[in-house]
Amino acid sequence: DRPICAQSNNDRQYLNRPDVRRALHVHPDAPTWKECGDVNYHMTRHEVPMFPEFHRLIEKGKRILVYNGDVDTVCNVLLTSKFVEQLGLAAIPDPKNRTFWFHDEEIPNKAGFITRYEKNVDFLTVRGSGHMVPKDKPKEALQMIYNFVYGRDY
Amino acid sequence: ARDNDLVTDLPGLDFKVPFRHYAGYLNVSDTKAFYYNFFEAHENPEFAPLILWLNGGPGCSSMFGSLNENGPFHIKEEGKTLYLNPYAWNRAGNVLYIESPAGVGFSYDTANGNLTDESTADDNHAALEDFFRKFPEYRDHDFYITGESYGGVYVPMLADRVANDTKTFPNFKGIAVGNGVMSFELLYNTLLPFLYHHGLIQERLWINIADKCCNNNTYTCPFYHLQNRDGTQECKDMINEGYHNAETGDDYNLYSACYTDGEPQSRILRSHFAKAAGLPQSKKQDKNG
Repeated sequence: DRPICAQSNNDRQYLNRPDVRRALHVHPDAPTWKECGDVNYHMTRHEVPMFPEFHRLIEKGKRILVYNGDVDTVCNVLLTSKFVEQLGLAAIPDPKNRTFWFHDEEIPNKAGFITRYEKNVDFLTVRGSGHMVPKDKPKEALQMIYNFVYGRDY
Repeated sequence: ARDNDLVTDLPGLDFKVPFRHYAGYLNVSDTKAFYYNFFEAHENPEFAPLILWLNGGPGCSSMFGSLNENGPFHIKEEGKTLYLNPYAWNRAGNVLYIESPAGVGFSYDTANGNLTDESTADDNHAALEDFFRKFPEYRDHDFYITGESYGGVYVPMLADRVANDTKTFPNFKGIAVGNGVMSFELLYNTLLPFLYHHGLIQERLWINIADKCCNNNTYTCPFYHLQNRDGTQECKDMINEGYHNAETGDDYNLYSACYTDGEPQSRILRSHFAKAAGLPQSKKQDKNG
């Protein structure tokens, strides 16, 4: 169904309005829209972590950002932190000894922790955010993705 | 085809939209089509990078992510009107949302085939190929694949395929994964320590688990294998009790309020948490009630 505690069914009401569906070019035979549903899915990679894919992407020189809200229990911050650690890359020592990234519109302005690794791999935590970072911390999330895609300091 | 997908009159808007918005379907196969929404960047879309966003689940809609997380339109007044999200990611680039795999949201498969992680990655790859057929000029833009949650599986598997297809995706630059489940073993190995260190598991239970299951080293304790394979029944029971009795409130945000629709909150949350963790329902779940 929908993530419990989402506290809103605005989207379901909106996207199932006939005028909205027409405006958004939804197929006339498409079923009632809902946030999440059972799609007869078999998790074939449940037992096999994503390390091989990450390593191949790193070998090809692709840039990688892994971030995690630090008060999420569904996918907790230790999981992703350890996953990135276990990629086996060397962390880049920060000459300013800075272990935080910042968002200046918030007090305190520490947006979370940052660890930068060799080969363009970054790990960021988002302080005070749950599972859905762009919802819980929209300003920090936009700053983070903007600076990632433009290759700037976070 | 793309002109037919241009959204020109979206209900609930009472302001002029400062970017182009396309919505429609991307062909995946003879039987499958994925629904997409594409929001061009607020500024300089002709130069801005292209960013794909995938929500997780599996089975959750990226439109849900767009409308509640990083999309430009958010909804108010019980589905009547829209407002512009000032922190939408199309302020960083041109953002594409695809509802995937087939069966999610408005996406469909008339053959109703089985879905796997591999088939989903292949289908997403095919959908992206069709996107670049519709919007060939975006082939020249820097391209990033991003996503959340089970996107920890979707994103790297799709990116692996895209990185090997340099002809179709010559400017693929990288990935971003938020709160991703890249390893279920690490998920279960870290969950109990995470809950304990947030004060959500009883001290006595934790000490017993550490002593009897983890050689007093909970930091590297293999909870996943203890629970599924190697553990004694006593350990399995204690670990299950830790999951079931953790008072998390909203699993998705420890400190968020959770409002339900009348059913006793503790029962809903415990049931949900146990289900999310892949556990059977505990007989002891009312012990602390």
